[in-house]
Amino acid sequence: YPLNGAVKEENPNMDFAQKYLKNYYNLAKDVNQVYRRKDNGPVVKKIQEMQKFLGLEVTGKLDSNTLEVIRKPRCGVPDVGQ
Amino acid sequence: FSTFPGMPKWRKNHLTYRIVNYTQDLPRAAVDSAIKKALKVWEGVTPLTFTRMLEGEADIMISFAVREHGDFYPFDGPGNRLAHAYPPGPEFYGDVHFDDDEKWTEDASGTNLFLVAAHELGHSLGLFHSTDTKALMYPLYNSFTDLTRFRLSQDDVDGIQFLYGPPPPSPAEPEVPAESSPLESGTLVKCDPALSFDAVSTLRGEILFFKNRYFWRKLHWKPQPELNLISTFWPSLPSDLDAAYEVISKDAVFIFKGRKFWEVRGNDVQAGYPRSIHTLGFPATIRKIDAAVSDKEKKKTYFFTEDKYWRFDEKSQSMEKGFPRFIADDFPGVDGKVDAVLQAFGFFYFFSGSTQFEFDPNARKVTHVLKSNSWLMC
Repeated sequence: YPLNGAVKEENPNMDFAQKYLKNYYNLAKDVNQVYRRKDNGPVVKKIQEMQKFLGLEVTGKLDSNTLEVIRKPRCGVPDVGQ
Repeated sequence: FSTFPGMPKWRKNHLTYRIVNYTQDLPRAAVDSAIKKALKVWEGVTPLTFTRMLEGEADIMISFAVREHGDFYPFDGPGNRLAHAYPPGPEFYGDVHFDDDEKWTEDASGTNLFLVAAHELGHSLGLFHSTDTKALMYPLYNSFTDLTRFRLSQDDVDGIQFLYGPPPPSPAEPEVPAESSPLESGTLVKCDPALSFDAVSTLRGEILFFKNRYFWRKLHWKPQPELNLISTFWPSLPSDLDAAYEVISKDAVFIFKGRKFWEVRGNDVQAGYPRSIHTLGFPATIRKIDAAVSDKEKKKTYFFTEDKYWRFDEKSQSMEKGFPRFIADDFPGVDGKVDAVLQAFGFFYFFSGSTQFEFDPNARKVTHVLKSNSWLMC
């Protein structure tokens, strides 16, 4: 486990969000929630990118609005080119 | 709007489609009708026509499936992922798959088949997702769409006409020269001898040539450059850029327009951008830069503004003293305003309008004068 931070308890929202970001925003497949770093840089950046693309307020956080939107039915094609 | 990477599009206007199988949720005739109506949406704003096939391999094969269905993009049960489609091309490209774990309906009581089909067929024709929340190509399903008055948004029309141009004038209409899409209309012919670039940069071994809202991507393993929309890879970046350069040691490309600049790493625009160019040490009198290049050996970045240039030290992250200097003093033979600069094979390539100067920094002289688009296999 990373020395600089205990693995936080599982967060189902974060799991779902990371899967969403991997499917649609090229979040690297190796960004693994087990080794969750303190700053969680890549995931925060991807959350911001997704919020901007979908026209949400760019907070970088899984606020309720963002969680509601990523649970909406959608097209399976990614939102950003590989 | 945006298009798929590489901007795939059909090279013919008369396409075929086939409904390979059916959902149990609707009568076959309802499915036939929904698909036909969805195709008409695109037919109405392009020169494209669609002919139905009942067997064999059509350009657009339409099918219903659940979970893993043979393309490594499994569906996920009811909700979430409703359908997906592939960009134009042979075999499975162009095809549309609907998740049959959804409740497909003719109205809005379930997942409306016409609406999803119209979106997915946009992908089959080459459109990627749009950030316009009113556009059909916006990725989220909008169950509140008024189906009785459905219309494409202007963004959808702009996107599909960017690829295929508008429909031919109907016989009743006066014969006006059908304006073709930017791709054909000459605004973006890569071998146009007058072609100039807004910016040029390397990126992880590739070379990107920016022009208006597009860029040519030169991949070393592919002779022909690939044309893309900037928005396909970086939806938040502007078009008509001023300058771009890569700092290889940071795996970053810096993109400039007006007083602002962005840092991108691969697809990702870094947080905290855009920033002001004045944070790099430019005086307030500088409102934009024309070109930039970073010398990976010397760890110096050169910024070109009108007839002068500045040098930025990547180690100390500061603009060096004694600058700006005249370009003509240190790069003799490089004439005219510099649009873009590229460092490759130990040379600097200065792009000025449709002319490119190959400059040998050791001999301190121009060794070749070329056409700007010589890199694009012209």
